[in-house]
Parts: sequence; C-alpha cells; structure tokens
Amino acid sequence: FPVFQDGLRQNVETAWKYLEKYYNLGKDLQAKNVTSKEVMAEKLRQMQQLFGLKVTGNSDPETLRAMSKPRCGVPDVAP
Amino acid sequence: YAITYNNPRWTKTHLTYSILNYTPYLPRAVVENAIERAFKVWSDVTPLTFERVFEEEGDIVFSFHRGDHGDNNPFDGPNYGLAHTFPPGPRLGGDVHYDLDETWTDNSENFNLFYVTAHELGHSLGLTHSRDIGALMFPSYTWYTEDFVLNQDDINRIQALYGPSPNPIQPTGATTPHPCDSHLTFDAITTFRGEVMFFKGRFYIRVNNFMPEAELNLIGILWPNLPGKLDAAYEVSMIDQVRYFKGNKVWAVREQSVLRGFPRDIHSFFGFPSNVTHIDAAVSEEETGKTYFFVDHMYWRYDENTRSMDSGYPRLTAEDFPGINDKVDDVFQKGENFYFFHQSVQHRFNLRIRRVDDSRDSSTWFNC
Repeated sequence: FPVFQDGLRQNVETAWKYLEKYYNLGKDLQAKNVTSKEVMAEKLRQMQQLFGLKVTGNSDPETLRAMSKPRCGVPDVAP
Repeated sequence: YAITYNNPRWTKTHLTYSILNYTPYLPRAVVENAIERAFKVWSDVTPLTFERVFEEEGDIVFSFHRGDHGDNNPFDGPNYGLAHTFPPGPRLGGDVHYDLDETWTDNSENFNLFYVTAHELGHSLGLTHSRDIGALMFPSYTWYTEDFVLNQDDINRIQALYGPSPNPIQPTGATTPHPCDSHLTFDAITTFRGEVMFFKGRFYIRVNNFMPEAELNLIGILWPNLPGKLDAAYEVSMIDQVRYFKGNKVWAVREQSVLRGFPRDIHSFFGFPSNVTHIDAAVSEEETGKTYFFVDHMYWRYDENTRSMDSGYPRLTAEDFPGINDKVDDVFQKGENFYFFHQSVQHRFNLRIRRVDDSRDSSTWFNC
C-alpha cells in the first residue's frame, strides 16, 4: 500500500487522522464494501486534487506538508 | 459550482447573528469589527443583509471553544484546526466555532480573525471549499494582508446561491492566474537561485528544471512581507539578493527574508531622480554587474559593484536594444540572453550579437 512505502508510521497516522477529519474516511469505510487501502488512496487523490498537488494517491512529502498547514474543518451535515 | 452537499442555503436574505463569547487575545471591539467586516465581504456581492442581535440567539452564532465542545468536531489546541462552521439551517446551522487555543490577531500574524471569519461565513452561507488556491474558500489558511480582495471564484459561487448584489455597480473579484493561459501577462519576472519566478497579482509561478510543471502559489507563502501586484524584480546573484519594486519602494530579499531596513525608496537607494515614480522592469547582467532599469521607453543603468548610477542615462531602450520597441513590462537574463516581455509576447535578445533572435508567446516557460 503506497502510504506505507516510506516506512514512516507517523506519516500514515498523520494522513489517516487528516482524512478521517476532513474527508469522512472512517464513515466511508463503514459505508462502502472496499478495503481501507482503496478508500484511503481515493481520499488522498481527492485531497491532492483539491490542493493542486500531484495526484498520486500516496502520502508523499508534499501531501504531508499540505496536511500540516493550518486549515478550516467543515463539520459534515449529519446530526 | 461546488456547494455543500444537498445545496443548503438560507431561504431569507436578512440574517441575524449573535456573539456568544470572545477570545482573550483581542479586545471585544476588535472581534466585533472583524466579524462585521467579514459579513461585509459577502453582503457586498449578494442581496444578503446581516444584523447583530443581543437579546436572542441569531441565525448565525459565533463562539470560541477549547477541545471537545460537544459537536463531534473537537478542536486540537494551537495550530492545525482553526475553526469550523455548520451549513445553513436551524439551531447549530450556520454557527461558527473558533478554536479558543489559537492566537487570534487583527494583523498579518497568525491567525487573522477577520480572514478566518470571512472564510467561515462562506460555509455559514452554504459554500464548501474551493479548489482555487487564490479563493477565500480554499481550505488552508494561507496568508493575510491588508489588501484583501474577494476572489472571482468566491463571487461566482455565492452568487450562484443567492444572486448578484442589487448595487448598480457589480463588484469584480481577483482572479487566479493560469500558467497555460496564452494571454497571461506578468507584473514582474526574476531569476532566483537558478530558477525563474514570474509574478502576477498575489501569486508567483515558479519554474525549475527539476519540476515538470510550473508551481503556482501565493507570494506571501514565501515572503510574507512583500506586497502583491509588484512592478519589477531582479536578482543580484553575486550577493545572493533579489530586489522587488512597487511604486517608489524597493525590497531586498535573501532566501525567505526581507532584509532589515527595507523597503527603501528608489531615490535614496539607487539615486533615481525624483520624477521617476516606478520601475517597469529590471535585470542585472551577471557577468558585468550592470543593472538595467526600464521605465516607459527609457532605461537607466546602475553599477552593482560601485553601487551608483552610471552617467549618461536614461537612454532610449529601442536604440540600445534593437527590436525592443515597446515598453518593457518584464525582463530577466538566462544564459547569454535577456528575455523581454511586453504584454503576452516575449522577445529573446541575444547579448552577444545584440539583437532579437526569437519572439514567442509568454507561456513557453511553463511546459504547457
């Protein structure tokens, strides 16, 4: 799985938490019958596209840098 | 346009707001002013009006919270998550929550309350995040400067929800440059440690041999103290400095810092006469240390070694640079050439044979 290619567990956790917070990673994992790897890579691609980064589906250094920038979190519509 | 899922929007155009509590970092009046100005950002471009209420809860409630505050979206202490907002709707809908642990400011220090509030109000009104890096609704905090202008992308999206402003003069917003736009023009261009940087509005486009695509970002990300809409820029590579011009001011930059004592005025720093009020373009010839300043159809020459203006200037640009007949908008040196830009056309001026040997459209640098 691309996220683990760097071998840095902390990066995986950073990416996971970020996607959970801003891209509904946890909820989509429950809702869709797909593996966490596929969902995470898809969420990474969405995030990279939004930030104008190279769309790789990997948590590469540029992506991790963008994730560490201060930002706004929009709560989802569900109660 | 990307609007929040299911497109929630307010069905009335007059909305009320209330402020539940405050940040300890700013006086109350400053917080109130920041919120008022943030509302004005949106009321200027839509039919929406906003009124503060004191005795009851407004449609939009502003409050500061620390950590878990019972809405399933806990804050995380200083930095990272700054604020969040609920889409339009009753009760929690439209409410803006700020992280109480952030250092909120009313200046360019992190984090400017007006800027964050203006962004959050976009969500309150039904907008989701934008993909346009220049938009107020871009998801990450970029940089705040006093010359804030709403982006056209923000205007288009909010007007798609609420319609245009009833004002007879329709507001227009700033637009984000697209490197592959063949009509793109630049405010300034300079080399920077082997790379070429193009400037337009609040943005730079960076070109380096190791990156296949040009990088577009905000000038403030690299140099927070530089203004946008620069006039000119040039690199003095022998002292590892880049100088930026706007009006009669010059900023000297090394790495990511504006050097102490800058900005200075161009008259005292270079020795320009007082009737020179701006610089259109500048370039320093690496081999000789001679810097050329282009103003209208004339140019001045400055010696970086002696730090003085050469005598006998200004001279007509077209006379000494045959083929450069128009006003020079931007210029930089690469190898044995000066690249002169006028509107969206560039001319390659060979310094050895002293003539223009190629002319193309200006976007050839971006691997489009």
